[in-house]
Amino acid sequence: MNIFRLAGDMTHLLSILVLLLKIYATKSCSGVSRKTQELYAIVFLARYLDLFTDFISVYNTFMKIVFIASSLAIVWCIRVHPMVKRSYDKDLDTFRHYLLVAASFLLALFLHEKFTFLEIFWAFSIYLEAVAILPQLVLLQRSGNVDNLTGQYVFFLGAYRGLYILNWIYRYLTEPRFTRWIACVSGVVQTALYADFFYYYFISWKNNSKLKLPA
Amino acid sequence: LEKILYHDEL
Repeated sequence: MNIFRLAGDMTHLLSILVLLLKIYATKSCSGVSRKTQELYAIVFLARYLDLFTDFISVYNTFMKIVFIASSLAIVWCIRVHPMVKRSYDKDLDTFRHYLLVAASFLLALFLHEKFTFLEIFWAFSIYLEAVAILPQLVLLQRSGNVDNLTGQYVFFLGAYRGLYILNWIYRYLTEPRFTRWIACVSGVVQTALYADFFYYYFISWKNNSKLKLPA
Repeated sequence: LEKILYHDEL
């Protein structure tokens, strides 16, 4: 494991912690897209089906369990916790996320490494992760103002994707047989979706002002 | 081995 991969995983973990902290501290999920969180829960459940068949390292297994558990916990908070549930604004969170699920699954049926149950669900999770942030980005754009913790959550998620690209470049240069088109191409698409957000994030950071996205 | 290597990322 190289430093970029480790840093990527850590920022991913950090983003989840920031989100949990926001929900726990404010007992509110305002500005958070429940649909994006549900998509991430599906992503992790579909990708880590190999928890039961393949063992890579204690680190991998541990992180997989953390990602599954934390994503389910976040969805549970937004759907079930009485106080958090009340702060959820479903009128802002209108993205038709089931279309993303359907399109990703269809793509996985055609584009995969092997036609096996695990491989199709793995490819599906890669495609779905690439677009899972869309409901969140649309929600932020619609609401205009972004509170600090939600902004940092999206920032760390984007940083995680950027670091994974550096990780792939590093691996491509150092590992003779490193080719994984599905993950890399989807990863680049996924990172590109953050470009707009990052642009406004850095402007607000430079001007030391509150993050605002144009309508 | 190849399959394990392939899915070594999270």
